[in-house]
Amino acid sequence: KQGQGSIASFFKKA
Amino acid sequence: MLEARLEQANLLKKVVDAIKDLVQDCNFDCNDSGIALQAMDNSHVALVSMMLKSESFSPFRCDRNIALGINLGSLTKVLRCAQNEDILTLKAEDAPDVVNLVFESAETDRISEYDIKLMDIDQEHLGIPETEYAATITMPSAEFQRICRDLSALSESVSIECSKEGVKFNCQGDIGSGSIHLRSHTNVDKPELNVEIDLTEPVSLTFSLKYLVNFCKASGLSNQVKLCLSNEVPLLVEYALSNNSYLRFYLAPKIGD
Repeated sequence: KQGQGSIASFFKKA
Repeated sequence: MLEARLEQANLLKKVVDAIKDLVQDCNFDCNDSGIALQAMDNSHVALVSMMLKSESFSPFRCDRNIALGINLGSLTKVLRCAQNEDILTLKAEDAPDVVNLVFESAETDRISEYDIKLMDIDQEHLGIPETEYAATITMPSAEFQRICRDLSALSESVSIECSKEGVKFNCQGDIGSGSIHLRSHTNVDKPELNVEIDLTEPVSLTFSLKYLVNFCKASGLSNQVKLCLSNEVPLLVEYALSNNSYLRFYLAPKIGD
């Protein structure tokens, strides 16, 4: 079963 | 203060239509370079990034940085009051409570004016790194929309595989599987039908079709869409607008199998 990654884990808070 | 006049209300109508199901409340960040918006969807899987450059407006004036916190549902209601061909002017004071929208018909002398109450939106802003993508696919936006729609009938997710052979959209579902294979293609008479694949290394990633179908609501903004992929990073789906303005969507890939 595949999990869905979160976009926030790829892009850091500016 | 902000004063930004768009030749056609249609542009803003289409942009807001394309993102309103993904994000509800967001800041329109206005400064002298234009109007920008960045927002994640509620589940933090996708990110919308819009830039309407000052050159897309005529005239454009914004002396100070102003954040207009707007509910997109409210904005949609007001934009429905504009005809597609109306001239649209956005106005706001420096510390505004409302944003003012004026719609002018070029054909008649009708001028309509609306104010939308602004909200305080505490939004976290993400830094999007400059990325050299392993694969960039430029293709007709209507074709991409069709692929996403067709495959979403079979499965929740699609794998996008890009190699020297071209790009393959694959899905597996309960009733069976589907795949669409595209190769680079140049149509001299109708360049909007071109498919261009720029590959530095093979890529294979899996994405949720629900989000991709949602992004495709922007298809009316541009004949072509650009898909940028690198292994293990979010997909970039870009609809280029005139004057270097753009509407971009980022989607986190599915992990594991």
